[in-house]
Amino acid sequence: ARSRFHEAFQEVSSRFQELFQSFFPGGQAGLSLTAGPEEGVEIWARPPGKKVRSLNQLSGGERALTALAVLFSLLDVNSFPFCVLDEADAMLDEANVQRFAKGLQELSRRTQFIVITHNRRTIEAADAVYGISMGPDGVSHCLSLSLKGVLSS
Amino acid sequence: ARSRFHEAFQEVSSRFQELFQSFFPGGQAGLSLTAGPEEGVEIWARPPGKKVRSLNQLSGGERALTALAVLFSLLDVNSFPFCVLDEADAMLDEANVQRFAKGLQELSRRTQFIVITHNRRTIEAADAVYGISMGPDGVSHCLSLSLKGVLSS
Amino acid sequence: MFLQRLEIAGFKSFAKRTVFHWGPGITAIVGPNGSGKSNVAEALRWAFGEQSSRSLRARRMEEVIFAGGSNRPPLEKAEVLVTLGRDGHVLTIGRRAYRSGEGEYLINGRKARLRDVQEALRDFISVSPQGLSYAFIGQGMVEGFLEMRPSERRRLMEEAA
Amino acid sequence: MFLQRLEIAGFKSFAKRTVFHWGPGITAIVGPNGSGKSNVAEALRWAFGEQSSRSLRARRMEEVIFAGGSNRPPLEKAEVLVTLGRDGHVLTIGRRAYRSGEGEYLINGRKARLRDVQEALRDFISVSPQGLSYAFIGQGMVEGFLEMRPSERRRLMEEAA
Ligand SMILES: Nc1ncnc2c1ncn2[C@@H]1O[C@H](COP(=O)(O)OP(=O)(O)OP(=O)(O)O)[C@@H](O)[C@H]1O
Ligand SMILES: Nc1ncnc2c1ncn2[C@@H]1O[C@H](COP(=O)(O)OP(=O)(O)OP(=O)(O)O)[C@@H](O)[C@H]1O
Ligand SMILES: [Mg+2]
Ligand SMILES: [Mg+2]
Repeated sequence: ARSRFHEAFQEVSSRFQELFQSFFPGGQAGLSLTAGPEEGVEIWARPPGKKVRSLNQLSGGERALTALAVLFSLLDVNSFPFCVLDEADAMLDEANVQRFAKGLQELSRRTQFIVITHNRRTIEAADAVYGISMGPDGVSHCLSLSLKGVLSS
Repeated sequence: ARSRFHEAFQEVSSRFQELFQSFFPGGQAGLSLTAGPEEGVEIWARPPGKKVRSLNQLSGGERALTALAVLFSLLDVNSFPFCVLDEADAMLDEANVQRFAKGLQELSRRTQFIVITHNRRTIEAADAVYGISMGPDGVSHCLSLSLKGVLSS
Repeated sequence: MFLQRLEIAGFKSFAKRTVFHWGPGITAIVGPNGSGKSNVAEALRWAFGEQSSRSLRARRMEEVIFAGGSNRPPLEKAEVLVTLGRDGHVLTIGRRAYRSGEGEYLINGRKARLRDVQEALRDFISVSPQGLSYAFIGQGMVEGFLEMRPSERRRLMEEAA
Repeated sequence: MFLQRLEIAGFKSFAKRTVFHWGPGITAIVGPNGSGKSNVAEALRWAFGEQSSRSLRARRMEEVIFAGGSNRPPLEKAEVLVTLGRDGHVLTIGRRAYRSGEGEYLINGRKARLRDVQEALRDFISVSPQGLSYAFIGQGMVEGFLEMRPSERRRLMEEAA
């Protein structure tokens, strides 16, 4: 079981490196195993042009995108059938939302995504859209929307 | 001192009610003093059409906007000279960013605001804009931008 | 293996029976603040057996039942049904909660215990229930992986495999 | 009373001396992820005497000094100067940190202690330093008022008055 974990770890780590580099062109990142009393997994990440530092020095958008790269590598290597993201793109600037949306599209060949978002570029990447509305009576309704209809409003 | 606090409390509470109603037309909110061993200030908020419930049942955007109404009432009643907001509008939908931006403009007659944002509508409400960029060498620079220039990109 | 259908009745703001049909690929859910989008994600998690009411923004599990609106009385029951499909096979998981505090699970319409549901899901989805919880990233929680202790992260990777 | 000018040199990603001029009303700060926007807000807080390195995303205060880029060596000193104006009077608060761990405060160019700075600010701004900290809402912190305990919120309202 231990070597099976190490094997899976290697796969996830290299997938994370690839995804991080697509999200941060010119950057480097990886996972490492810590020895210590409790075995653990550490994340290190270096956006392009910067020195490797603690994760908490990364900006809000950089942290979100790095975390998404970790998530995507887990989903991919473990063939997760679906994933629900609630406003995971809230902190991303335009260029990063674009990269995130492309990553979603690539992974969505094998993983089904339900993505709650306010972001136009993410909506454009979707295959289908549901609109949620709430009436003055406090009751929610859903409406299946065409992509064109959503984006023109 | 105790009655002075009660007087200030009344002012902040009624200002909070007004601001909440401009942010949530048809809604109601207020502050209340708790007795108990430790005196405290409670917030209650009821968006339009909904029943009063615990704050944690409010949505992400509703919580952000309610918290901003509390902040604005404090800034206003206490005549704070300035306020720095770092992506406080990240969770707001288009209609709510509009209300937030109008609230900013009204308060900015007396309070100077520095607002970090990715949001177009918030940028439109600004009197001046600074653009920050980072070169490939990891060094940040600033550039004073004209509003028109920012919004056309 | 895909989610096919989600039916929500009386769960949080979905007082009226509401049905979602999911296709493969990416489905975006959009709408104004407070309209009920996160409630949809929580309905899914709840149907999958979420035990922590706090993680569903509720103090007690009964709070997930529609509590009424300004012109509507509260409901007595919340129900969520999730239909999953794989290679032509279909599995429907259901969960109900009543104001009395009682609740039940359903597998293809028949009452079942939580661990039957978890076992049925494990066979159908081939990811353990603990591992599956990592497939739900809640609002404001995207940095979760960065904030975990290294040992938690290790355990997560073991459960997700 | 207004912020007039902010000068950042060697603080976090602002390796080169950078000057901001602030007018009354609303100034928006925009730019890509990781460009340095939050670093500007933190420079202001730091100059005002922020004592918690953790609230500045640093483990030790020396971490706020420019640590180098891929083609640049680290710097030995961080300096931030804030100029405030009121009714024609001007006050410049400054703060420096050195790699050695030493640091100093400045009032109108002359070395001072933290409490002199706090006193000068209190006279100039007519809000106490503790009260003033509520005027800084950090990234991801907007819900702060809702998450406080009622007693904390009460203390805040007393300090802000
Ligand atoms: N038990 C309940 N009964 C009725 N309404 C409820 C119940 N629980 C929550 N709500 C309502 O659901 C609304 C929150 O919905 P939700 O969090 O899904 O919004 P959202 O669409 O995700 O918004 P945002 O974009 O701001 O995140 C709240 O306004 C709340 O009043
Ligand atoms: N001591 C330091 N020396 C050099 N660079 C630093 C230092 N501390 C932080 N940085 C860099 O500053 C960047 C973060 O800047 P900041 O948090 O201000 O970004 P931001 O513009 O607010 O981005 P976002 O829109 O994602 O919030 C990080 O990439 C980090 O590497
Ligand atoms: Mg939500
Ligand atoms: Mg930032």
